[in-house]
Amino acid sequence: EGEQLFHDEL
Amino acid sequence: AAGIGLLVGMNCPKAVKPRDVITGISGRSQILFLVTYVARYLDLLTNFVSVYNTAMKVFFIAASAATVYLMLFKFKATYDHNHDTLRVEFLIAPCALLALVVNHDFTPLEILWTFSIYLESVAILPQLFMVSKTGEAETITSHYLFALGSYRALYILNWIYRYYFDNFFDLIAIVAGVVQTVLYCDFFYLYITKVLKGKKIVLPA
Repeated sequence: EGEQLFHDEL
Repeated sequence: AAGIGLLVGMNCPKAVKPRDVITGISGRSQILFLVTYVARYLDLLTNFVSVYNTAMKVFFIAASAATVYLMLFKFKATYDHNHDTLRVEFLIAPCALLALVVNHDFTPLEILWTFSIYLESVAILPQLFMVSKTGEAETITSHYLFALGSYRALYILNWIYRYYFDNFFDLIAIVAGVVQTVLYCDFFYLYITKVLKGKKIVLPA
């Protein structure tokens, strides 16, 4: 999983 | 989307005669929501997640901008200055400071996203303050607030789902989302016990 690259939620 | 659409619809010049524009909506909260959506969706053009995601980002920004314009410019006369008085500086400053300290990544976009997450959790306070000052909320305002509150409450279910099935969680979004939902709880109570029974929300003076 690691650090989230960008936010995929509203 | 339903809540914001309701608000734009009820403030839209075609839909209602100017004098019927719903009063009791906090312009300050609407400004905070506009700032929230703009600060959070700056990646609108750089990160494509899905058509739905992009469409909703555009809708949220456009509809909240339209609401702010209609309330504070077009129908300025019906805007209730006297009761919409919560100082937003006391909400914006702490969120900005916290975003600088507690974030996932110290980059401009990420700090703006974090600021937006914190701001959204308190953006409804001017509205709840205004309802407590006016002592009542119009039924349509109650529906709007219920829709707005349940939006983040439903996200909590989504975050639980993603934790168990994707082994993914974003603590900043979760904590802010829980705080935001808690702030609505007393309103949810009034909404369930009164508005759904056809009564108006009238707070004890």
